[in-house]
Amino acid sequence: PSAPPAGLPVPTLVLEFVRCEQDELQVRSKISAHLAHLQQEQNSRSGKAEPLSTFGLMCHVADQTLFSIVEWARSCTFFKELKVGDQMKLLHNCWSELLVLDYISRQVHHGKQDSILLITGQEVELGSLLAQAGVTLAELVQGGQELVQRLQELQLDRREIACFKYLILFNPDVKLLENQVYVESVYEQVSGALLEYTLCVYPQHVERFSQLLLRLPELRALSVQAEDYLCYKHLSGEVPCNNLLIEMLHAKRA
Amino acid sequence: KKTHALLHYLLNKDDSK
Repeated sequence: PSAPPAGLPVPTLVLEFVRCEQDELQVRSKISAHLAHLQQEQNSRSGKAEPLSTFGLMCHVADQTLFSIVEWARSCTFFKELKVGDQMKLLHNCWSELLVLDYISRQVHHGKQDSILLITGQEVELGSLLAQAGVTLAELVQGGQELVQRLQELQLDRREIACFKYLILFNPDVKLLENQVYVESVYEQVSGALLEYTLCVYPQHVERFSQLLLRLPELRALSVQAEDYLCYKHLSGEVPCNNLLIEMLHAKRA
Repeated sequence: KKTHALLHYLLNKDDSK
């Protein structure tokens, strides 16, 4: 279900997280407009420059999604308390996890086994995608689908996804933070809020909180795979340059 | 730290303008 039964007490912190969520349709239209602009540019330059490959287009989608993720982080009450140096360290650490979570959570609610839904609203047949993809990308997509299935079995809801984003962003393992204690306290508060939420909204699933947390290392592993793949494609010159995606990739691997 | 210029700009930009 996208939302638990109405009327059940939800922790105020969780409501605050949901309130800070960006409007999906706004983000979708912004990214679609950007892609349309790219297509127009490409048409005007027809014959002069290489046409953007499907992968190149996906990189632009991922890049634009990353911009919206940074905007989301900036709008978070907890995040605003941090100095820019710490904000950068946290985002350098988790940008690919937030990107993968954005993709995975869209598939969880898309709820179709044989197609994936892009942030632009386009649906892509999984069969044709896998047929065109190389081995590495196919494994990545398959791994993603397995995690999607597990989260669908858990019936992960939108409020839990919002909590996941904060648990990922305020990762207490990030080193050299100026305000380490604050990040740890936010992480503890979010964990507590998620635990309280699962216990009061899904009382019949006593293990739900721990089962949800078990998904985070899987998400992290997928994001590392995605970074490796992006790095490989970048080294072979297939990723459009001068974008946030590449900057974040370098920052984490520097 | 030139390599983090874009993120730094995004986190510092003043939206009120």
